[in-house]
Amino acid sequence: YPLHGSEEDAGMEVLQKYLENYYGLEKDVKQFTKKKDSSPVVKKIQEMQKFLGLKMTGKLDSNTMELMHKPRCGVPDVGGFS
Amino acid sequence: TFPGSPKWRKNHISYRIVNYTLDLPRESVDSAIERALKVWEEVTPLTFSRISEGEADIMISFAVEEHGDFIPFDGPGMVLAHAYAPGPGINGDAHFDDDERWTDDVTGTNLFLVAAHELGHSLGLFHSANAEALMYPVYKSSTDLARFHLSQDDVDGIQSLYGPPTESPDVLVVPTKSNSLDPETLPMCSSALSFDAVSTLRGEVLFFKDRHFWRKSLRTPEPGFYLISSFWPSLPSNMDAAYEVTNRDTVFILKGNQIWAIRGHEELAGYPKSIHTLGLPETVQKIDAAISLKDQKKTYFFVEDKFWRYDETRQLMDKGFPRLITDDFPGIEPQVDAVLHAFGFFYFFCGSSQFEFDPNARTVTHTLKSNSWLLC
Repeated sequence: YPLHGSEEDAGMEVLQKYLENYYGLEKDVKQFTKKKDSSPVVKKIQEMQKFLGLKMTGKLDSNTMELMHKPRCGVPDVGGFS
Repeated sequence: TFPGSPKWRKNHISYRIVNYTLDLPRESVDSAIERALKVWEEVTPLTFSRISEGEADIMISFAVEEHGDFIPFDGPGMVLAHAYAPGPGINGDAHFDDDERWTDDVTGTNLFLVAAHELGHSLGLFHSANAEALMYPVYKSSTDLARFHLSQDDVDGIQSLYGPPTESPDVLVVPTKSNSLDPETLPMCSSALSFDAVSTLRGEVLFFKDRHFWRKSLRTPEPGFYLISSFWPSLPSNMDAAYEVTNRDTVFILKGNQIWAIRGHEELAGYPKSIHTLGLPETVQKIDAAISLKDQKKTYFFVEDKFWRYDETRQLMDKGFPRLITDDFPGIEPQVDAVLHAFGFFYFFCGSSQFEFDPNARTVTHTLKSNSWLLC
């Protein structure tokens, strides 16, 4: 497997978990991996970037990745806490 | 706030520390939690009491991985803690991931900072998108603990649920930031209003009272009203005196026998120190008022019916002091609360009265209410 490919996959996995845990993204792996450029996912990324004060690129850029790896509170940033 | 804005329907909240992390001595954990609660107590009418057994409103525990609430922790790093909005049972509780390395400084994960955030949730605050706020979800390891303070966003949030702290009748209930309410309804227009201290700061005038101050700028006629701690968290409330030495760009704050120094938003290192380092005798344990005159490069300290004069150039007390206030400022009552120098006049604040003193004529030229500067 190409090195960059697996790095990207790992990043997408972190992103998916982050959006699921803190931004109410529905837990649908297939939908996420197949439609990672789809507008609902991009919207969620933008929502996260806006909330955290990042540039709203809608993409998994290095600043977004860096912030997602920082320690944080486990309470979601949007929606309820079930 | 959380969806539906859940909040405690009472002002007295109980908490219990159910277990402890082994990373810190028990007293450090107790102290961190107490300080974290105090952060919220200072800006609300809420009070907290600790119980050692039974069900408290806020149950505080350390746990690893799955710990009984179906929201498991994730080992070291990432999720540090979580907490539940006010309510019965698990609601209100705060859980800390014991796979973190909890510390009372910033070498690990600082328990006080995380606890203050989590207890914000326990009281009903949701996450804030304001990166300066305590309720921002991402942990900031760079926070200067000595200067920790809530942001205005945190204060606004918690006060939207519980209101401001209960104050004594002459201070009344007021928001912690500038507002545009009818001045007649504000306590600043109470005819009984007195000040603890008055000082200039970079061209503005600050009027200190208990834990708050009014900030009067020449640019904006309406004064702002703020918590002292929202600007300078280490400064004391109920201060005795304050004065600005403009050529050092420093405001000095006095309370009891201690002196603090600030420069703009910055609290200067090396303070507080004893007022006796200025050369005041040991018998002086409190200064009523102080003023520094730029052109003279002298600072006057008023203590009961006397005053001392300090030479800012030599950094020494002038000889021949103390003198009686009435000898040099005839018409001024002993024991002044505060003094301000503006437009060539001294303004002495004594309770709810203010005396405009002309130093050339050596006479009181006007008697005003203390709050005349606040456009009541």
